[in-house]
Amino acid sequence: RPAAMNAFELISTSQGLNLGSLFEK
Amino acid sequence: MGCVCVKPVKHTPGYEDPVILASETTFTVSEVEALYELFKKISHSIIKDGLIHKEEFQLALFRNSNKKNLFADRVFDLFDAKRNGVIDFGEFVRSLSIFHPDTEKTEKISFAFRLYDLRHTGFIEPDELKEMVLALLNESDLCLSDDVVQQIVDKTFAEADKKGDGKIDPDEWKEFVVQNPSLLKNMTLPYLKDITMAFPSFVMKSEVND
Repeated sequence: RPAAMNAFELISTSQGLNLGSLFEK
Repeated sequence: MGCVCVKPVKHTPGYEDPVILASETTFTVSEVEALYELFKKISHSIIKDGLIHKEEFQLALFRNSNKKNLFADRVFDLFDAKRNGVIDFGEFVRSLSIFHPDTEKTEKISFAFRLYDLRHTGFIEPDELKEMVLALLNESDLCLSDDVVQQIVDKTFAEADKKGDGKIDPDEWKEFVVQNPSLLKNMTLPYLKDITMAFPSFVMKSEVND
């Protein structure tokens, strides 16, 4: 049920917030 | 009698003493020096001036220098503390320190709040939250109707905006994050714990002992 999602939870999955990729060779 | 010639190490503009940076952040001197190796790599990827430009940041994040992403833009802007359009070494280290596993949760909570306060009003407002949800949907395969997006925003606000004044202030945000700790997951980078292992080449050049 998408409407039950937490908006911030959804946003936090953005690739732009995954700074771990900076460390990938 | 012999003599030892020590070639001075050349640093890029914006370079700051690792000892000072370590004293102001969660990193050790060795870790700051290892981060300099990463910084050099990113900051020389397109424009070789020793500063991280937005295109270089996007390239490091997405392997694509032209990929537009609202959240990457926000992170870049927050890293760019001097607001001059580039990230220098000091800004890079001070900002990444927030993502260190040992950094206080309150710093992470505050950084995430500033990240989501798109218009710098000191509050997270419903139109900002909706804009961010739409931006996320745009970059993913998830397709939701406008009605459903609105329901998600309304429901999140109903939970987070305890005072019911139509905006989320820093205290409400803190309380909401305490109830939903997974929201801070991407504010911690385990890589930073073993950054010296990831960039061991600095050890050969280290100028300071920890």
